Amino acid sequence: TDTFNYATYHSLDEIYEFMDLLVAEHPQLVTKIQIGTTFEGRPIHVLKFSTGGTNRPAIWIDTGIHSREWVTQASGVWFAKKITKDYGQDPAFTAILDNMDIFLEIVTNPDGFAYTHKTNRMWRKTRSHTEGSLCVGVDPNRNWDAGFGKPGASSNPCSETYRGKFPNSESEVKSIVDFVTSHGNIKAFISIHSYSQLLLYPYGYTSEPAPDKDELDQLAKSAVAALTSLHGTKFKYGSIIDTIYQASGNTIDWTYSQGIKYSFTFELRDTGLRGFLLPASQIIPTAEETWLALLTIMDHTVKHPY
Amino acid sequence: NENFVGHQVLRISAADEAQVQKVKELEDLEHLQLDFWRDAARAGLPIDVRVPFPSIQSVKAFLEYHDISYEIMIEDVQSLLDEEKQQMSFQARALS
Repeated sequence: TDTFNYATYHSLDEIYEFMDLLVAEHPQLVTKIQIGTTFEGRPIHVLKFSTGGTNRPAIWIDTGIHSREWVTQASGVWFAKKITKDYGQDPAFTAILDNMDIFLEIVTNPDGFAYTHKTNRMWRKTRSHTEGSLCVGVDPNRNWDAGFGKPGASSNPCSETYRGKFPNSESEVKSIVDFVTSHGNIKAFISIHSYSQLLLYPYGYTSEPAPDKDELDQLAKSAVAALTSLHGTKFKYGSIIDTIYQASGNTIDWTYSQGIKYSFTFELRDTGLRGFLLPASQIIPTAEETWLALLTIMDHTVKHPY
Repeated sequence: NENFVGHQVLRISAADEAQVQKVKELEDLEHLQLDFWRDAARAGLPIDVRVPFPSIQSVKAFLEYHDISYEIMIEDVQSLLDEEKQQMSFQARALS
């Protein structure tokens, strides 16, 4: 993985090969877990980074639930390598991984991601079929059991924000739900998207403030400050509903409802006004700056057990 | 492969809530096949929308009629996709 090109976009097969290689290089630190299978039969893989112990408290990071947000998956690859490089070298990060496991799902929507490479670069949803409709796919970030069916998601299968017929109807979502509930000790959950440069916390489906809003807001402020310090990229932060719009059935509203206090979602950079078509030259700067924000959240999680 | 020749991405600036509502009306017109990259949320936040070539005139006329300002964020989506693809195959060749 030292010669892997982190500054270009890769296909699903290449990313899965990268994951295998990383596991082979660091068998004491990294394992690959299959948490499910997609609608089209692809495996859903998560990398587990652990320095030992059983059922340690853990931090979850997922990238690329919306398949066309390529810089997100590319950043996930970079994070995976960074974790193996910095463990034992960077004291602050080493302390995190000595106390907690990290689960990293690099390609959260494998069917959609493969489809963006082969057929339609602009695809964002899953690839599941809805009975009675010719339209394909569900927005997996509207399919969670948190305010499901409320305003901020569509009931129309042809819409880009189609919520699905029922919560967890998408195996990409159900697999995470099953994993998180059976693990039972996840303390931070960070879901990464692009673009529009935001760091958000619950809620999305209601304007009621989250019970931990003050702490989450302070932490988001610190994380954004760390991110901005590297390349000057400006991020806004706040609750989903206050900062962008009402979004029901979203990932972090569900994780927060499960008692995972440090639930955040990122929207990575769009410097250069290219949207989902961010030039590959920006992958590494994007990943580098995001890593600083992730470190801030992970460090806070370790230092504030609950 | 889906072709995006002539698709443009417009960055729309809605000055007030009434203009946001007007842009939302566009969202409901399915025949235009608009793809909102950033949804119409509230005044002051940019709205980015990919407009297929056949809908460009209608969308721009709608925005101009309602005095909603916009700029072309991406002139031709396909040319950026071609660039992206070319770069990926160059990297793959370099590696092999």
